[in-house]
Amino acid sequence: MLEARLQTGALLKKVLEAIKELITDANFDCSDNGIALQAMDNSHVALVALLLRHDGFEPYRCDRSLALGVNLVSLSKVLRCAGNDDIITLKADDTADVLSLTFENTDNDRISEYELKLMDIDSEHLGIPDTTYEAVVQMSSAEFARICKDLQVLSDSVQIDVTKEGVKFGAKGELGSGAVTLKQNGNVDKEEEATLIELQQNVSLNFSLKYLVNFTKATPLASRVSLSMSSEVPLLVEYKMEAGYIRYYLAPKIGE
Amino acid sequence: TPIQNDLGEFFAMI
Repeated sequence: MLEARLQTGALLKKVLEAIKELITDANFDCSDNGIALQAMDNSHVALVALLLRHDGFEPYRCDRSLALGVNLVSLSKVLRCAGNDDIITLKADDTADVLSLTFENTDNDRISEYELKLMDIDSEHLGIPDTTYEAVVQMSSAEFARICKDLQVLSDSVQIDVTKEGVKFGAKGELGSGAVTLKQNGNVDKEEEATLIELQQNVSLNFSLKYLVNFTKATPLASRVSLSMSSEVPLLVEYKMEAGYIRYYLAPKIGE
Repeated sequence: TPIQNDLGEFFAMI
């Protein structure tokens, strides 16, 4: 059985907000390592990989590996019934036909209990090879969100060019064109806002802005984001949390 | 307009 108690229930609410528009149903794979999820969007263009490590919960118990098939819209509706400061406990027995959720307020004088019906999901699990990327950009997650939203005004796609001087996000469309360049600035006072680039080789890649904007729904989970790129392989957008991560992969656009 | 690739082209199904 699974029992996982999360002191900061808001984290789970934010995680759901970050994935529910990209994927509708997914298996939460529970093991002694923690709770993981991997799912592709319906159009097979993007993939979400989530890990909530066991040490982020107190206590965390999972005697046997379990796959909890969840409709994410339903789960996010139930999670809206939890207060932001509530402690959330997830429980499922080995038959895994329901997921029990308990929300306790911080004064411990209001306890709410919900049960969510689970479903059987045939998941298409993808093997993601370990990749050494040609360019890795670490930057403020809020800045990344702003750039994607701003450039969406101009186009469906963004061209990302990375050189050792900086990273340039450019978009061209019917109404005109726009570009935002962030210079590498590791010495700024505010570490959280620094743009850092690790570069083996310059890269220039095109991606769908609709998906990138969707990925930025994870912004409340981390102040930093990393973009890992190589020519002609999927982009990795990673938000690291205290005990886990949310990774998005996006297939590049190619040719004309 | 560039063409959108499918992720399946890059990652093998397990």
